[in-house]
Amino acid sequence: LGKKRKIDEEILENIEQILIEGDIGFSASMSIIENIKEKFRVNKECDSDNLFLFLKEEILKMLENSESFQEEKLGKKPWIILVVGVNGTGKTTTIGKLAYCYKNSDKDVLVAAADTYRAAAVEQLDIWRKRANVDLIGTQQGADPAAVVYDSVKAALSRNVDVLIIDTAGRMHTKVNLMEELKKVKRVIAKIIPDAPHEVLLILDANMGQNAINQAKEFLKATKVTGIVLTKLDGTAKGGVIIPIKLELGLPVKYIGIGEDISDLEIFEPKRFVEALFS
Amino acid sequence: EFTEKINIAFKKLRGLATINEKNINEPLRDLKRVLLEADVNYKVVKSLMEQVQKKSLGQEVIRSITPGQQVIKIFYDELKKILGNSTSEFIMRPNNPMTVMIVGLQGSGKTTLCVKLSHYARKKGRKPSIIAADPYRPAAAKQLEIMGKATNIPVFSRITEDLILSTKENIEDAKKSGYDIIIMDTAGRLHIDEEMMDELVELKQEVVPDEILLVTDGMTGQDAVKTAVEFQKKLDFTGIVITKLDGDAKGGAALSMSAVTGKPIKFIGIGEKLGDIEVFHPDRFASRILG
Ligand SMILES: Nc1nc2c(ncn2[C@@H]2O[C@H](COP(=O)(O)OP(=O)(O)OP(=O)(O)O)[C@@H](O)[C@H]2O)c(=O)[nH]1
Ligand SMILES: Nc1nc2c(ncn2[C@@H]2O[C@H](COP(=O)(O)OP(=O)(O)OP(=O)(O)O)[C@@H](O)[C@H]2O)c(=O)[nH]1
Ligand SMILES: [Mg+2]
Ligand SMILES: [Mg+2]
Repeated sequence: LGKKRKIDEEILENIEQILIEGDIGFSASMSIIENIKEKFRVNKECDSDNLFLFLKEEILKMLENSESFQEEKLGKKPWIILVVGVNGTGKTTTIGKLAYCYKNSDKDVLVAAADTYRAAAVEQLDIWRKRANVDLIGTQQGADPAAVVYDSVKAALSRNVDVLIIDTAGRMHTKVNLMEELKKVKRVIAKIIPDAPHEVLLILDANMGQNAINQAKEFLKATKVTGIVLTKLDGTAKGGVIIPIKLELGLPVKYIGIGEDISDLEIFEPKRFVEALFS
Repeated sequence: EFTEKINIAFKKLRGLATINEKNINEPLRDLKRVLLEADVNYKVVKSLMEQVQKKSLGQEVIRSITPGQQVIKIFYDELKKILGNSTSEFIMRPNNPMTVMIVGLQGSGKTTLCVKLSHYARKKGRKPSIIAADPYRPAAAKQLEIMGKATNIPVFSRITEDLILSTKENIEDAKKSGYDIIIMDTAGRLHIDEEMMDELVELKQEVVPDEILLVTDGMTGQDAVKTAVEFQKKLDFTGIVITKLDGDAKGGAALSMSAVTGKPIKFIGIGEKLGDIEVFHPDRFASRILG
């Protein structure tokens, strides 16, 4: 790369490979390649640096923030964040990191252990919230998650906290009864505070393939997701599926998880993400 | 039972009286798309489609079917090759205590699998027990203890500063107590984390497990092969388990792991409950990928 060469089938195939191996998916990759063919006349000479610059700019444009998902940071008190997603993506760990983050900006934080299904889910969150030095509302395994959520919203109000972060059980987006349970949790919150939850974060694992698009669609339908946290970006997976998710659903990535320590959470920066895609 | 795209591609092919490089281009591209959207590995798809094209154009005429139908048959045959031809059994020798080491990336479903695999072994008349060997994840041991109690499966979860030593001691205790299937739950880790991979290598050297199962999330995308190759290099694992197939993920990536490493898929996970484990069937998987 970096020298003049023809935009031939081989270079287009190389680009196709990078995009698909980055989990951007067939459709989005094809439309990016079509844009390239339009902009650079195939079989004409061009600086391949220019080609990759154009490629990165194209993808950056796709990730630029759409107005419909902008919300004011901590505009209300208590600011309520509901955390959702399929099994094992990093919800509980991300909540520990978020709580720590807010606590460090002098906010009063409360976390709710509303995963009453999985073994040791409450114990796991309890260890994280102690590390973050914040309070926890929890209960026994097997209790009704809606009851925990109700108690936690009431507690957030009476204790006058700045932020309430609610952990939920991992669930397949294809299980209707579990998605109904999530809708019920959302209704319970809204009954007490009409415009809450103020944020609904969908946790996606950077290792995921095209199924993440289905997950985003279903969780968006059930709980009006406002943003994505892309976890496990410290691995080798690129997480490119967030590009078709942004294109099709307008859903932006808010944060990224880059490790298993409490400080391993960063604000999503599209430029860095695109650079990493091609590194 | 097949996706719309597959039906369209097959229809185009069936309608061809003669085939040449031009008229099979589009239907083969459709098939490539279906496989990529099922998360089958890019290089695996590329070489598979190249084989299909080569064999289709070089095919000898068979009288009973049209050339287009023959292309479909060639596609199926090539797909079957990467799916593996037989159900690879998880063999449990009756009289010798057997140790199984469970490894994989974070959150893939290892801890849950330990409990499911124990239950599976118990139904086959074995005496399973679980060794907790994850000292990092908050409440990991507790997770196993709770699940063990709920399912009446013994869990040995005493872990000290020396993980390797306490694991060996737990295994000895399990063997002495007469358990003949001993399943070790390890911490989730990145294949690029040298220190953590070294820990597994050391554990393998000290314990000499009979089976090492790489547990992988069924929703994994293109990076799956990289993970598998690295785990193979360091551990030469004996089998793969694909979890979370109760969702609508196609599982093409996990399949690619098996195709590239040559390691068999032994089980699939189809839910969070004790009984949600099945022996892997390659032909059922083909219809999942194409369906
Ligand atoms: N390497 C890495 N591991 C992570 C990251 N985030 C979470 N994990 C790990 O992923 C595993 C699963 O995390 P959890 O927080 O339990 O995931 P969860 O979504 O709450 O899981 P369920 O509640 O069971 O659905 C744990 O081993 C975490 O340490 C990350 O950004 N990087
Ligand atoms: N739906 C479904 N969920 C599963 C399956 N297998 C595991 N899970 C869930 O996935 C989540 C993670 O499972 P764990 O067993 O904790 O995963 P792990 O690999 O031990 O995680 P780490 O130890 O943090 O690396 C839990 O919520 C499990 O209940 C499965 O086959 N289907
Ligand atoms: Mg959790
Ligand atoms: Mg575990």
